[in-house]
Amino acid sequence: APKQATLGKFFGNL
Amino acid sequence: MLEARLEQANLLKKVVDAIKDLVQDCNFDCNDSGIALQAMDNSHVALVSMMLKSESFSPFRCDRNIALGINLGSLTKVLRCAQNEDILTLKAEDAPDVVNLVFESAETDRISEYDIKLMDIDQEHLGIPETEYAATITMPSAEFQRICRDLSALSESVSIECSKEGVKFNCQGDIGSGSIHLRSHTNVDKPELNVEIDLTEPVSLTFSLKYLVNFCKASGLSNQVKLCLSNEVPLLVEYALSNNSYLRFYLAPKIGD
Repeated sequence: APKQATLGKFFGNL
Repeated sequence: MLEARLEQANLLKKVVDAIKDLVQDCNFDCNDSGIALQAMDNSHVALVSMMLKSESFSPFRCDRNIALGINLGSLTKVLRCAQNEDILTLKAEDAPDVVNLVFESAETDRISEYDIKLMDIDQEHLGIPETEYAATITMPSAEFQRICRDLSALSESVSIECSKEGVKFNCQGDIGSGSIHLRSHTNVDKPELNVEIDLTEPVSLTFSLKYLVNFCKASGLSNQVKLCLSNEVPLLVEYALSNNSYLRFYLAPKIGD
């Protein structure tokens, strides 16, 4: 089954 | 100092109600452009981004940047003390210990006033890149809510496939499978029922229904919801409010096998 990604993978820390 | 007067307490009540199960302690960042909030859920899978523009308030005054660290559970308790139609005024000093909420009834001379103690919240702020989404679906918010609720009875995940045929919400679970197919639809008499699909390339993504059902608590804020998708990037779910204010949710996809 596909795995849940987290947002950190896509959005950078400011 | 901050002084922001909302014509109807209902707006803030609905916004807080829509996000309080997703995020608990948040900074309300106030400056001269309005009141903004950005917060991730504990699992870092979903993000709430709210913007209440200064134009949504009358009057709105905020001389310098103020971060109001508020526990949404506490805010909910106080907002329950307001009637939906009450005029709501938020007030805070420049380096505040509390935020002050005043509820005024337009019909009676009742004025109630509450202070909520503020918290120091060290919040991780994420930079959300400007994205040209491959597919944008605008649809009735109640329809999206129904789809998410119906499919969540069967499965934990939904795949959203958007092609020139329309948009298909698919799920597979232990008891069986389900799918809902929507095409572009224009209702001249009831534009709030329109479905608009704007597609530059086909998209197929899988998301957790638990989060989507949670986002749909915002359905009462807007007749229509906008879903923005590109392959392998987080989904954007947007509820537009008056005066360019908005409530947005981002949800990371489920990826790979």
